[in-house]
Amino acid sequence: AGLTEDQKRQIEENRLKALARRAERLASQR
Amino acid sequence: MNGLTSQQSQVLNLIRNCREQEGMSIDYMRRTLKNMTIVAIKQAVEFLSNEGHIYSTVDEDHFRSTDAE
Repeated sequence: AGLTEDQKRQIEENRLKALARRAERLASQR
Repeated sequence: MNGLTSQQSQVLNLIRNCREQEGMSIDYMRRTLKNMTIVAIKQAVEFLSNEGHIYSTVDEDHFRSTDAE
């Protein structure tokens, strides 16, 4: 089943938040 | 590897191979990773999510990898 525009927007938002968390973790390891 | 335990790596590799937009369900992981308990899978998912390796998609039971695409 296809996703609604709202779901796609939410997924993209979650992806960007995860990338920010990843960058934060990597920065704190240095 | 990469500071991940063997179980965390198994879960991450499985999610990385998912090509579905809605991500991979915890239930699918449970059926595929037969050597892991549901508790261990959920703990690995929580850790990977906190570390930014994966993120939830349509609900808290579906995940995708930030490495995908």
